[in-house]
Amino acid sequence: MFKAKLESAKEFKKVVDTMATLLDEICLQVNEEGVRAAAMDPSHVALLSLNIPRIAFEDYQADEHEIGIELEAFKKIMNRAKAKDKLILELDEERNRLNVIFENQGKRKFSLSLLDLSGATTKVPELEYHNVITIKGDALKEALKDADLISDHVIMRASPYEFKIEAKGDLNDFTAEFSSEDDAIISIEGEEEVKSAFNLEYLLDMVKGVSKGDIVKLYLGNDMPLKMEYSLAGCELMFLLAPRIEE
Amino acid sequence: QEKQLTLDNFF
Repeated sequence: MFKAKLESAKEFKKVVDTMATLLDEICLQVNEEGVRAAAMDPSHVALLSLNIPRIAFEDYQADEHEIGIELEAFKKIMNRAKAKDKLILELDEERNRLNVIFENQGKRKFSLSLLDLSGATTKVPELEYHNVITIKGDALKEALKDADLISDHVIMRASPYEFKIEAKGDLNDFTAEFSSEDDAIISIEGEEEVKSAFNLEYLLDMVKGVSKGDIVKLYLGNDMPLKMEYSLAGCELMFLLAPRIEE
Repeated sequence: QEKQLTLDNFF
């Protein structure tokens, strides 16, 4: 069995929106500890990993199950979440469906038909990073939106004291600079200078669910995938994004 | 010339 209740359907909508911008489908692996999932986007440029520990739920009961979900359909349903709706996710094993229930003044129940994605689990690689930047989510998001005016990719540079996002266009440039003294920065860790370039469209998709008050952790290396982590309403999201390199 | 790598390059 699997039945889980979340305090805010509207907050979980942000998680589903973010997943749906990068992925077509995902296989939720549920057990008594919580919900986990990981998948790469169809072009294998980005990976998303989701971890919702059971403590994030108001009620939680689960045996081991794999629940394959078509994300566009799930996103459309979650778009119907209203401000005070609670969200119940419930596996109907007989009909092979996930019931998505909005609970407020009454219950509104959608039944989402499941995909067979068993065996399609993605292993998340352990990459080593020396530079870690912890930054306020809105500052990062605004800098990426600024860069989007100039180019379709950015160079991220980190040193022990500074983090920069640069975009170069044919005519115009953009640079966002954050020092460890700046309000936007919680911390900058690292002993060396590193830089990697990334596609901006993916980056903007990855920060889609981020809003004011969210804290984002960035792990950077030299021509290495970017690792990004943040939490939304107790749901831990982790992304990997492959870099662009000069040939 | 810039090239987009995939994550398969790192696994």
